[in-house]
Amino acid sequence: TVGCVVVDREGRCAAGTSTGGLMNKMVGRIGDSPLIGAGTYASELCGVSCTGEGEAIIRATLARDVAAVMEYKGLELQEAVDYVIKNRLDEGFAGLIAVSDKGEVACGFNCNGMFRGIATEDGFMEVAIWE
Amino acid sequence: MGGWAIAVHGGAGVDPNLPAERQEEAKQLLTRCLNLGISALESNASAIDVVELVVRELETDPLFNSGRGSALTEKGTVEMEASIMDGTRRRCGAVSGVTTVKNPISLARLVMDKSPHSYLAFSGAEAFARQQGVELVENEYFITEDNVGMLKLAKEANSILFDYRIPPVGCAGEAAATAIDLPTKMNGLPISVYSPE
Repeated sequence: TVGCVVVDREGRCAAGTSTGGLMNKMVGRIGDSPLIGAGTYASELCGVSCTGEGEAIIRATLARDVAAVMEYKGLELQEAVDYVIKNRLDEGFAGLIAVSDKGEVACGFNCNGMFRGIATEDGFMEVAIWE
Repeated sequence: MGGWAIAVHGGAGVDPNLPAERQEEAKQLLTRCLNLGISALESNASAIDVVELVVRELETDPLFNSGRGSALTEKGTVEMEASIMDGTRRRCGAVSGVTTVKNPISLARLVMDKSPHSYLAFSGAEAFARQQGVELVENEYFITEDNVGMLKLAKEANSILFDYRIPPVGCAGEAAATAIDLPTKMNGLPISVYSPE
């Protein structure tokens, strides 16, 4: 699974996710990536793209939950990411990347590593795999 | 108002034994995609256009599980899915079960922009792709030798394998042993619970 989240200079957020799914999956299986609110979500506040155990991400509506805890609990982006990764996945394993309309970027995962890269206009850039 | 920001991912759940050169390969692709997005943002491209541009690049490179290099079904075929969402007015588009669309993310974008719906799947999505004139390729284009080997592992281990880039080992048998040793779980249950499905 691959994904990208972006906030532009106008503060507009967007998210996209694309995948082949699980190796040896049943024909016709649909995972979290195409499900808006599960693997992908964007609103005025943030953009989110998820990856990992699709069935766990779907049950948690993981991407929407980041926006929801920002809206209703007033959490900042990284707090919201940490909160949903910690509290929403039950025993499932997943990771996600997110941006906010304030130009913040965040990622979180509870599994072994995540291929990710992040960058902001003030020059910060990081490409990593492990914790 | 802050400045622009961008993040990309290539999947979570990485095999701890991934060889260093494969890790380096992955980092180079992620860096290339970040730079592609950054130069578009520096040229004042919109967030939704940059998302589509970067995910297309990730789909076209066979390294990660999407587009070319997608995971294989139990039948050894590729069925892809993608979605895109624009935070402004929360517009969205998604496709599932596409087998000949070179860049599923662009078809999802067309569902969002050019159809009255949010989600098209399987034969309907393929018909819409032909109607919209997106680039179509044979299903074989998406299948890589690596993934044919990974599917063999998964079948020998009788499990559904996550998108682990299992290190290329001497023989499939040995690698299969590795796969069987990996106690992969899904939702906290042994993955074998799902295989019979």
